[in-house]
Amino acid sequence: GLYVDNGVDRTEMARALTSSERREVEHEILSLLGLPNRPPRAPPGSAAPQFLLDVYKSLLDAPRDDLNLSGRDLSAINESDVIMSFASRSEAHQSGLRHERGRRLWFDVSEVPIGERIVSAELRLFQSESTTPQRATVSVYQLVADGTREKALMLVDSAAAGPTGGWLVLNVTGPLNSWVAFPDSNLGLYLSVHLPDKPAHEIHPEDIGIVISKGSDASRQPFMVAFFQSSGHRTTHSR
Amino acid sequence: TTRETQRRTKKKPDTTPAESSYSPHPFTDSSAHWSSRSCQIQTLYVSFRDLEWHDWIIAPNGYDAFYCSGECNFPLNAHMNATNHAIVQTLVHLMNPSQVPKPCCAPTKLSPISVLYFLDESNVILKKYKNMVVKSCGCH
Repeated sequence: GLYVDNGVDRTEMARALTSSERREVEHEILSLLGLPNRPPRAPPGSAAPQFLLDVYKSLLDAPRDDLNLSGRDLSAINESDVIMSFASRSEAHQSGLRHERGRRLWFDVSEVPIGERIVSAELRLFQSESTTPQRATVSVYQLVADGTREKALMLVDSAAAGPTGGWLVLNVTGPLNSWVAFPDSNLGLYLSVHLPDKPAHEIHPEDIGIVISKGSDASRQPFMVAFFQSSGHRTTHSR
Repeated sequence: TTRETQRRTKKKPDTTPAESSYSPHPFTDSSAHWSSRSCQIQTLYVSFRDLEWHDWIIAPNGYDAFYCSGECNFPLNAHMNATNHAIVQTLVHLMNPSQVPKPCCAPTKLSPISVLYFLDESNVILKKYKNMVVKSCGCH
């Protein structure tokens, strides 16, 4: 509705907006927020929204203890103008791999805003508390085309996984930079897990409790999160 | 001429209630009746929940947008800022009302908000909008 001050310290509704006025106001707000289209309804409870909801709460004034940001540097969050999460679409682009034990992850980064500077990007993997208390090295590789039907692997980052479980964070800033600059080069990431006493022997990520498959708990599925700083050049969507 | 005058006189009461109940659109009608008041901050709460966008915009539920409205007549309220240019422009406007417009009531201080929303069915974005909330108004 349209509310006005009645002059005696009280706000009253002068009249309700008509449906066309309401639509017009909605369009104004959408235009202001730079949202051209309303996306389809999202599945609730997935991990990426929950992570960003924790980030959002950390930006509010009141400090909170219940946020699970895995020891993230909050100053980096405060410096970012845009933070995006990308759900893993591991079912896409599965052909052409000889490696059988590792898992491939693919992220659709086509919605990355043009003109924003990439500060950093993280791959976040959830490791359930393992029944077999063993340590392992989790490595992430960027898949690159080598001119043939096969794809080469380029090491990006590694992390140590222990028996206690929790979120593993790997730096994937390099691959995201190349995918944004050259969209056709986005062949995904390859996840490889090795035991420290058998470095030549690759095991399945699921063997140490890493959640990969779509059917498992949605709030623990792998995702990528990217931090951007605004370059100052605004791109507006036409209405 | 007499009949015409009578007809006009009779018609007048019919149109008056409609005019008095008219409330201008806050975004499109610049001649809004509340603008006759002096320049000040006005409340405008944008509720994503009322707009039924809460399945799309995860947080916040809404935000206090505020806006600036009113005339720049001097003296202004003690808390209201005015630029030197606005003061000079007011004097020139008083001398040449038809040629020089009054200063404009506009935000002098803005603050950001963060909005968390779904980009599509799986990807989520947390975006900081730098100049979204009006904190104070003044004459420019």
